[in-house]
Amino acid sequence: MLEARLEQSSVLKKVVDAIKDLVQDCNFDCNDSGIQLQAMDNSHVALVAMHLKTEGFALYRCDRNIALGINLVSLQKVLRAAQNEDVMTLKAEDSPDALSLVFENSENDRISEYDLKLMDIDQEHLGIPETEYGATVKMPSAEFQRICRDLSLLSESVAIEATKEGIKFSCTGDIGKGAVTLRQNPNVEKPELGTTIELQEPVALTFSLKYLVNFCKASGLSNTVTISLSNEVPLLIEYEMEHGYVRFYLAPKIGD
Amino acid sequence: TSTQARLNDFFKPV
Repeated sequence: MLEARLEQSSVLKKVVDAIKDLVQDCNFDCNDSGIQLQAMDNSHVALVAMHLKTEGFALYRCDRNIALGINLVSLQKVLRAAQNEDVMTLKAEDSPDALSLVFENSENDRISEYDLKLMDIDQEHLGIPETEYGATVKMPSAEFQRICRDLSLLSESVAIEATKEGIKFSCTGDIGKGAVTLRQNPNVEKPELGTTIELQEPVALTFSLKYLVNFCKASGLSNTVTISLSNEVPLLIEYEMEHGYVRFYLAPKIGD
Repeated sequence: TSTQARLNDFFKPV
C-alpha cells in the first residue's frame, strides 16, 4: 500500500498546475524512490517527466510499486479543496481503484477527506538517454517566461543559439522579427538572478513557441530554469524543486 | 519551412 504525507499541499498543487495543460491522463508511479510521472502530449512532440522524491515527504511508505492512473483535471478539482498550507496525505491500496486524499489544516481543526477514482492508463514509457548537452544555460525562470511570451506574439517558432557570448532567442513573423540575447552574467550577490552558460559546443536549434510558453507555467516551481541544448536532439527544460523536479522535453523543428 | 519532429524519433519506448 501507499501512504505519503506532504507538509505543504502547495507542492502537489503547483506541480499539477504546471502540467495539466500539456497532458490529461497520466500514471503517477509510486515506488521506493518517491512518486514519478512521465507523459507525452497528444502529438508526441513534448514530454513531461516529474519526480517527487521520498525525502520531500514528511512520511512515505510504499510497499510495492503502484501506478495511480489519474485524470489531471479531476485531480485538480479535488486539490482545489486543499489550502496551500494544509498537510496532505495520499493513501492507496495495492492495485487500487481509488486514491484517498486527506487535507488537514494547520490549526488541526478541519480535516477533509476525498477519494479520487483511478483509471487504467496504458501508456508507452520512453527511454530518455543520458545526454552530454552542447550547451547548458541557467537563468531566472521569470526571464525565460517573459522572452517566450514576448516572442510568441511575433512568431510560432523561435531559433535558439548558444555561443560563448551568450544565448540568443530570435524569431521572424508576419509583422516583423525580434531577437533577445542574454549574455553570461553570473550575478554573484543573487545567483538565482544570473545567467550562466556552460558551452561544450555552439548549438542552434528551432522550437515551437506554443510549447515553450506552455512549459513556462512551471515557473512557479523554481526561481531558476535550466535549459539544455544539443544539435539534433530534443531540448530539455528543467525546474528543480527542493526534493524533486519537473522536466520538459521538446522535439526540435527540423530543416529550413 | 521547417517541420516539427516528434519525440519518438529520438526516444525509444522501454
